[in-house]
Amino acid sequence: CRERFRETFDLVNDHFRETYPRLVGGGSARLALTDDEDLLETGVDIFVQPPGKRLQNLQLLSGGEKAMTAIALLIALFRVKPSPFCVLDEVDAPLDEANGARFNDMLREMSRRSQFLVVTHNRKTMECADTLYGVTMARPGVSRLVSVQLPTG
Amino acid sequence: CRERFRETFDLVNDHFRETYPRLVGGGSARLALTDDEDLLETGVDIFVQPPGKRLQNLQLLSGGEKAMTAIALLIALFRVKPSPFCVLDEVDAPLDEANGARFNDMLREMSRRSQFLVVTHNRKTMECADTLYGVTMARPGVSRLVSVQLPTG
Amino acid sequence: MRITRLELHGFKSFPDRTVFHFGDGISCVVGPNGSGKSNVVDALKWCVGEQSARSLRGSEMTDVIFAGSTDRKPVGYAEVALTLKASSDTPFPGEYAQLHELQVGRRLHRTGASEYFVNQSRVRRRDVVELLLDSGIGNNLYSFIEQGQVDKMITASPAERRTLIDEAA
Amino acid sequence: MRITRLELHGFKSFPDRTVFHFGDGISCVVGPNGSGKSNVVDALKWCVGEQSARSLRGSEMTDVIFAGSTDRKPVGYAEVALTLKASSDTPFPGEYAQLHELQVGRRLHRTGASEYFVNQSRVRRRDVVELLLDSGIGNNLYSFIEQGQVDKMITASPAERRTLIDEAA
Ligand SMILES: Nc1ncnc2c1ncn2[C@@H]1O[C@H](COP(=O)(O)OP(=O)(O)OP(=O)(O)O)[C@@H](O)[C@H]1O
Ligand SMILES: Nc1ncnc2c1ncn2[C@@H]1O[C@H](COP(=O)(O)OP(=O)(O)OP(=O)(O)O)[C@@H](O)[C@H]1O
Ligand SMILES: [Mg+2]
Ligand SMILES: [Mg+2]
Repeated sequence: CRERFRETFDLVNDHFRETYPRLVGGGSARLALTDDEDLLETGVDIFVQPPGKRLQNLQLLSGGEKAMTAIALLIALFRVKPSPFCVLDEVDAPLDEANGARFNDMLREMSRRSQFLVVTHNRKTMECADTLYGVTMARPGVSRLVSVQLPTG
Repeated sequence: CRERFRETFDLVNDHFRETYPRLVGGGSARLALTDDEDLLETGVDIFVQPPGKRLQNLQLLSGGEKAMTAIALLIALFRVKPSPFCVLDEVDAPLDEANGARFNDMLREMSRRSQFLVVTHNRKTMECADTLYGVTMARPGVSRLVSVQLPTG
Repeated sequence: MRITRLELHGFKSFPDRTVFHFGDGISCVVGPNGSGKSNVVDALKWCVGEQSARSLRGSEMTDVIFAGSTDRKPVGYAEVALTLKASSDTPFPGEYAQLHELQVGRRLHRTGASEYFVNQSRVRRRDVVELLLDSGIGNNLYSFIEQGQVDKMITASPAERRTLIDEAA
Repeated sequence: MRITRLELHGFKSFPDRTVFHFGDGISCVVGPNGSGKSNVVDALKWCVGEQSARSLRGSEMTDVIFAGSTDRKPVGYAEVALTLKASSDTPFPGEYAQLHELQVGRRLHRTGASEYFVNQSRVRRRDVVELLLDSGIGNNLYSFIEQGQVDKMITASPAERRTLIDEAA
């Protein structure tokens, strides 16, 4: 059981150290145990260094940088134990264009083996969809499903 | 002092009942005291009914609806006691196009008498700016101010 | 295991029977603020056994029943049904192992009467939870990210983050 | 009262002296994730007396001093200066009533030594706070909305919301 935690932790960490730079276009990140000796009680720390910046307190990161770090970790966990189904509600909201584009690339890759339900307001994310559902309230207070045409270009 | 609170509360409430429908394009909203008898200790409740919907628990509102409600209240407070200077960091992030446009209209109106510093990723919001500051990190980890050209159209 | 359809009826802002057909890959849900997108996410969570009204943005569980609009009356119950297909590497567990497809359903009446179904037969909530334990549908910390929650693991304590590792173990 | 310029030097991601000139109306700050936009907002808060390192996303106040990058060394102190102009209906209070323009400054050394200035003269923090009490710069609950905080008054308790009314009184 301790064994298993240690194994999983190392696996997730290996993936995280690879997903982070791929997702943000550089930099580095890793997980660390708060207490190496006590595998039953230990917590997990995150150390992250955005491209070109120094290693700093996680809280000093910007809104978008925190989101990207979290997403990179989610992807790492996903690679260790993929769920057949994944739901993301507006996770792309804090991301700028460059980060949003890299996020969409990794999303597409993961969606080859799992189903994704993604709620978004972002046009670029919509363009990655295999299926697009429009929800509207033509009659106020009553939601309906409508088919959506993405204007081209 | 109780007097003053009561006066201010009523003033803010009057404005809130007007700013909310203007901002979201319909519906209604009001403030209420949790304890009418005890003006020193009373809290403040918010009741809001988006256009065409029924009055419901505030928490059931969507992300964008909550943001619009909060913004309408801020505008009401602002009208009672305008600050010369107002800072908004990505408040438009959860808003869709229609709500974003109405928000920008009211922002422009308030900015006639106060200075606004608005941080945004939203193109439509940028188009309302009187001055545009670009912040970049051409040298990683080092922020610089650059002049910004908004592509037209 | 794959989701093939999700059906809402009387759930939150969906008084009329509404069916979402899920294909492979990425399904995007789009629409204006307050149109019902996150309500679809809530429907998924709820259908597979969510017990906390607060995590569905309500104060009581009956808050998920369509409460009416300015021109429609409230309804008497909420119902969500989820249709799943087994795949060769992820068959259904236990007594359902031989099935290729099954449907999980939940209904809540305004009286408070609550029911769970698998293929039209009444079951207990725990039967549904056990059936879906490894599916990542609604119960998985890292495959179900709600609105505003994306940086939760950054602001979380080291102890809370550890739970994510445990889930992936 | 109007802000005419904000100057950062050694503050967070701004090691080089950087000047923002504020005009009337709306000034928009734009740029990629992590470029320094919210750091500008932090600089404003800090300059006018913010005492909580946490509310500036740091664990200690010295976290606001430029800590270096991969190709630049850290610096020894952070400094922010805010230049204000009085207007006919909002003159400066107290001893500054006759002035048309004044500058508020704050400096923090890595040693922890901390200084506040008004027009190059050293003052106490409380002098700066009193001077700016009614300006809404950094200290006003309803005119200073930070990233991710817009719906805070919705999720806040009725008691917390009451504070907003008190502020507007
Ligand atoms: N039981 C109910 N009956 C009727 N309407 C409901 C019920 N529960 C929630 N709603 C309504 O559903 C709406 C919220 O929908 P939802 O959260 O899905 O919006 P959304 O599309 O995700 O919007 P956003 O883009 O702002 O996040 C609210 O207006 C709320 O009042
Ligand atoms: N003392 C410091 N020295 C050097 N860099 C710092 C310091 N404090 C913060 N930073 C860096 O500043 C960056 C955060 O900047 P900021 O929060 O202003 O970004 P932003 O432009 O608002 O981005 P977003 O659009 O994602 O919100 C982080 O990368 C952080 O590491
Ligand atoms: Mg939503
Ligand atoms: Mg920011």
